[in-house]
Amino acid sequence: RYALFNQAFEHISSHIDSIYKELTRTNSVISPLGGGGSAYLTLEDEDEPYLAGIKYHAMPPMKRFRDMELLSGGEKTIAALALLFAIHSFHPSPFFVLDEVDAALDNANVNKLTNYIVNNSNEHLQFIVISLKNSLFEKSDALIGIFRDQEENSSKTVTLDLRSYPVEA
Amino acid sequence: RYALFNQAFEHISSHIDSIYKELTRTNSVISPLGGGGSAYLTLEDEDEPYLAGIKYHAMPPMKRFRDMELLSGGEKTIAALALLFAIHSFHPSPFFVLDEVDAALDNANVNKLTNYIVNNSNEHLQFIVISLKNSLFEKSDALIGIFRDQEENSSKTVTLDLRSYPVEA
Amino acid sequence: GRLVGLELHNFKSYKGTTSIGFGTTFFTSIIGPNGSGKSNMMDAISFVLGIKTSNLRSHNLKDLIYRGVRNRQDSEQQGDDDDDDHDDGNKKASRAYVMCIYEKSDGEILKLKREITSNGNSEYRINDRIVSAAEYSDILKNENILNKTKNCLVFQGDVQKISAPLELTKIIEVVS
Amino acid sequence: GRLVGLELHNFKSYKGTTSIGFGTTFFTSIIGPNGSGKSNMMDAISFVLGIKTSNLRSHNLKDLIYRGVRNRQDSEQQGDDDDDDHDDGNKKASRAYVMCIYEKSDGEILKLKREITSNGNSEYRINDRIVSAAEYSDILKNENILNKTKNCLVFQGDVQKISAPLELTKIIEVVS
Ligand SMILES: Nc1ncnc2c1ncn2[C@@H]1O[C@H](COP(=O)(O)OP(=O)(O)OP(=O)(O)O)[C@@H](O)[C@H]1O
Ligand SMILES: Nc1ncnc2c1ncn2[C@@H]1O[C@H](COP(=O)(O)OP(=O)(O)OP(=O)(O)O)[C@@H](O)[C@H]1O
Ligand SMILES: [Mg+2]
Ligand SMILES: [Mg+2]
Repeated sequence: RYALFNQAFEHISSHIDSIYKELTRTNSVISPLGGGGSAYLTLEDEDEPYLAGIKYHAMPPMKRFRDMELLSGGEKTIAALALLFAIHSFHPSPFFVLDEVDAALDNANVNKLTNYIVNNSNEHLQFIVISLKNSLFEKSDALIGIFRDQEENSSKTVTLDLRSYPVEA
Repeated sequence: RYALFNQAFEHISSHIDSIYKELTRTNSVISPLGGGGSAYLTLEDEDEPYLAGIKYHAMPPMKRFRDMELLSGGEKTIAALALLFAIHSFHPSPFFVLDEVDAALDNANVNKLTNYIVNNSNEHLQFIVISLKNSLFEKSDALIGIFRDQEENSSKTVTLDLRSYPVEA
Repeated sequence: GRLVGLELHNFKSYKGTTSIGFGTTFFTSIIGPNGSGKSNMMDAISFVLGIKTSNLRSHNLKDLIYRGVRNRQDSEQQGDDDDDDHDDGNKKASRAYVMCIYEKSDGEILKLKREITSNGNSEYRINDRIVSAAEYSDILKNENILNKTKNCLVFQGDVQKISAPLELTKIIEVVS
Repeated sequence: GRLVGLELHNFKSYKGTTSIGFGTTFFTSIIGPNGSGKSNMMDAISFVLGIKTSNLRSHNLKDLIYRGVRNRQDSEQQGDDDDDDHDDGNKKASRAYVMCIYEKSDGEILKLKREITSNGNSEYRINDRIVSAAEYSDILKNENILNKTKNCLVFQGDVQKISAPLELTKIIEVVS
């Protein structure tokens, strides 16, 4: 049991930092910290880790705190998504379904999340994302539009493949 | 105690529906229900109401359910705000401070909330609203912009009075 | 593998039969106004993957069946339903299902269907063959879809909960 | 009455002294990127109104004092702070306060100030006169500002909680 748990823990632990960096990279020339924030996991109980908690520490770029409780709403969301994607990297499922995970994100962070999804979705990992934010859903391959048909008292769908409308340079 | 409680309950109960209607009005000519949804409160314990729960029922326009649990994220937010404003109408405090209450709202609902705030803020009720949504904060009288000064490692503020920039017709 | 398509029948706010296809897309967005049915679509995906109903904003399976017009709960509601009244005895749909078409990485197509029967239970089928809940779960586990731990589903409002120390439990699930 | 202005000193992410004014506005928006300090500004307003610290994402009052550079918790962090190192023994601010300027409907101006002392306690002043927490609460109650029940403050992520049946408690508070 320890072996199984540790195998997963080690894998996730080793991936969390690079994923968090990918989600927080600023491409900023002025800042040597343009590479993003940092994140890591610690075990509360080293001998029987599956019986105790796992603490997650995330430090946004250019900040100095690691206490998750003091992070802002948007910072917590980005940190939580990084952890979600890190956990997923161990025995990855073929798809993700995310419902309005961008609610607390400002425009810059929505862009970072959008780029992450665009760069990491492929034939082995399909992203299905519910979002109210134009800048995110504009970048998807396809849109499923949901609307309410009042007469029928029912939800209806309409699908649009965006790949047939390439963005002009 | 019963008298005090009931006085508040009756007042809030009598105002919740009109406030909910104000927040959900659609101004739609096609719909006879353009007047908005409906909402009401019920007591679990009639004799000692302060010992039991108060159930809140809200039915969005053109929908037929009243179970709060089945409402969508945006519908729940609008219903919760109506209740908040109804409670407030009994011995009103001089101001409201709202932190990203619009996170789950689509554009149409953000507009309804914005109009409600614009129409109900006055010298007796000041609204201070934290928001990431342009269409909401563009309508305020003034903006307090918060930014992070990286060198100083501190938050900084800058204030802008929007009333000196009237919207051109 | 990948999700190729989905078929809903009388599920939550989707009356009748609704089909959506994911084609060959890698990144699909579901959009629409508040209350239109987006989260209900995610509930359909979660449902067909065998997730427990307590996660779906409903207390029992019967709540997931499309309800169209006034029913016992709304009996005090008067108004504009008079025309339907005569037909309405049966207006609540009696059965509902969600089926998903899943293509495994070796090309094999799996049709996974979960139905709510008239006595409020779940009935599972794989390629039209009735199977137990356990077998259904196992087939999904082989594809790394774990319905015990929502490892690939993030419900509305839930994203920040992952970082609580009880995410420890999730990791254990993933391993075991 | 109305909130006329606010002054923060070493409060959360606001180093030094920060003043903001509400002038004669009825509707003010606080805007800025994630992590810039908007919710911290709301925390300042809640703090000066006497709200309990448990609502402010901090476990004790000392967490509310501006912390600028590496402290004991960050002792393993290396890097770019070497210049500050020599001055840093005292870099954590020792005291912090928030003061709000409130104009009553009869025109009287109240300066309400709540300070965190070096031993981690709250000190309350009204127009520069030290008062007890109870008196401070009462002055606010006269203005219909109830710090027991957050009737006029909606924290980030909290809006939907109002509709739970325990909002009953809120109503009782408002009456009593
Ligand atoms: N069994 C059912 N039959 C009919 N309608 C239902 C049923 N269950 C839920 N609904 C309706 O579905 C609607 C909620 O849909 P859903 O939660 O999917 O919206 P949404 O598009 O996610 O909105 P939001 O953007 O606000 O989150 C509610 O208005 C509810 O009345
Ligand atoms: N005592 C303190 N000293 C210095 N910085 C602090 C202190 N407490 C919190 N912070 C910092 O304040 C930041 C959070 O600010 P805040 O929650 O106000 O952001 P926000 O503008 O509301 O963002 P969002 O839009 O994401 O909600 C965190 O990055 C945290 O590190
Ligand atoms: Mg939703
Ligand atoms: Mg915030």
